[in-house]
Amino acid sequence: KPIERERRSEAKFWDYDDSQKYLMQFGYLEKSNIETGNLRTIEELEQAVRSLQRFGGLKETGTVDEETLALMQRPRCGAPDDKDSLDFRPSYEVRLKRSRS
Amino acid sequence: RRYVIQGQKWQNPIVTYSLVNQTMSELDAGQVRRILHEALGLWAQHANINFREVYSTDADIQVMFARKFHGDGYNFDGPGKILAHAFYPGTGIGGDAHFDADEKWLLNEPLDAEGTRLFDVAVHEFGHSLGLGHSSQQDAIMFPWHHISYRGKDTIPEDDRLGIQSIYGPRKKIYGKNPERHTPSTTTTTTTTTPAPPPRPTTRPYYPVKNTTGHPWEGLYPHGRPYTTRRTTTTTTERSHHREDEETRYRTQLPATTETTTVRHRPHHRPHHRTTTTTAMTTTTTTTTRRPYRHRTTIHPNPCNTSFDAITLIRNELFIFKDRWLWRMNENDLHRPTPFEIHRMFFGLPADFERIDTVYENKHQKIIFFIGKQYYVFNSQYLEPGYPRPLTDLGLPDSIERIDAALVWSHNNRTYLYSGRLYWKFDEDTNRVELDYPRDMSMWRGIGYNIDSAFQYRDGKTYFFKGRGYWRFNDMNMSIAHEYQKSSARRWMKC
Repeated sequence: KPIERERRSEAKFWDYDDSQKYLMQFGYLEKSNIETGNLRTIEELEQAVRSLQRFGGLKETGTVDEETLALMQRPRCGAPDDKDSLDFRPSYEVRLKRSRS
Repeated sequence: RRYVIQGQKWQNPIVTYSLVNQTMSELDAGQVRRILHEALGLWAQHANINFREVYSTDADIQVMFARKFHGDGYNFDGPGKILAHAFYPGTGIGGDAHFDADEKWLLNEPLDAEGTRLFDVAVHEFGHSLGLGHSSQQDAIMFPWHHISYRGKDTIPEDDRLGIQSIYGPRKKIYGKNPERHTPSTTTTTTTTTPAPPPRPTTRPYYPVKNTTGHPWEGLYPHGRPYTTRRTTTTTTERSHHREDEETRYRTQLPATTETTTVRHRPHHRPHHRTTTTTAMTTTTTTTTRRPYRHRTTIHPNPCNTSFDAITLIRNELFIFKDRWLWRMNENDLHRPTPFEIHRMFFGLPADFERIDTVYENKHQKIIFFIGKQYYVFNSQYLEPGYPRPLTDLGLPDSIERIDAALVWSHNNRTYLYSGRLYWKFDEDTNRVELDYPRDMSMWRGIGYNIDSAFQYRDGKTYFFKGRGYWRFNDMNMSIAHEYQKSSARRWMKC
């Protein structure tokens, strides 16, 4: 099926697993699935790609196209993009803040 | 999304920073320090915050060049892709900025040179160290992907300026002086008088020993160096609370705060009599060997007012460990049984151990104790031959000084080992940790770092313990199921 083969060739640099790891690493996908092994819906994946494209100033297609792949391979900061990501903050302060609220 | 504020900010009027590993051979430390100073100075020009360089492990912002696994659970990946990362303001690792030593850093080269300008990345990372998150404005300094954001103009992009000023306010004008002449106090770096710390071992990557503001539970970095209390804005009560808590964690029991129990010892047992004198801020324990007593008063911790070193099910019975003592809780008993010394049930532990770090029963019905950098495998009550062995036999890095907790997780019945900010999944069949680890503890949302213990109870739920309280964990959400329960004693010690 040429369409299927063509789509697959787009990701020749990077397989879908790398894309998922990238999206988890920078806060676009829940990381906990790594441990729980919960499966993801295609909508969840497409939404994550759209968020990344929006943050990076690309057209929001929801699929990992050439521009999105290029963005994923650009040098960047290792901190996650998701503003709610608590990864880079001492988490007991988070609890303190929550208990205060 | 425009600029994002991460909620934390530095309270102290002057934020100190330090380049931790100055022995970086590839880069000239003097040039690097100049660039760090300029990068911080750029933020100081636009917000009411001041910086001072120190050369000690007391700094709020510790800057480090590291490669691959460097102890914070966020490994670097070699040249390209991830250049650096930084942590939002806070104690412990909060505020620190780490740069990938495998990158080709440009210090003075012109803009068009091949490589990554350290200044651009440093300005971005210090934005995180001050509390800013990433911005989707492509020209902003806080845009996640590397770009030349600042070309020496006298101001920073508006998005960044509004962001930093919403946290610290605009730079205060000094009246009565010629404002043009007044430059932000960051430009005057006073070289600190604190003596340079002793040269660090270059054998393995140096980890900054960070301090904590007296939070009683922060204990150790993964490589086991303890935090020292630093000059902080915390009140003395908090600090004395911290010191007191710190001591309860490590000192032998004092009669004042614990029940006294007389435990008869077999005459051949040569008891060591421990006297503990506590001066203002230190506890010294002198041990003298006396002639054997027929019995001696031995003090165990107050079970209704203590944290646990370990809590686990062994042969479906609940065991709670604290210092040299264990409680064997039977579900049907109404009252708490009298504790007894661990080495009177498990034969083969070192005679002089003060406490165990953790213990669990694996799927082969062996009982595994972790003490310091070693682990002990027991077949029922007897130590198996060939033990103890070092943690590195399990595939753990040599920098790990102890295991905080060992858990057979109720979700998948796999074994997890926790130490400091990191955790590993352990394969009982190969007897080694799995390859894709360690990972950062933030995966177990709400639990935090440096936990005391964790186990799966008979109800099939997983519980995490830290300090004197605990959480029940929601496996499907990978987060705590309820707020921190301040007292474990009622639920687990039948107090």
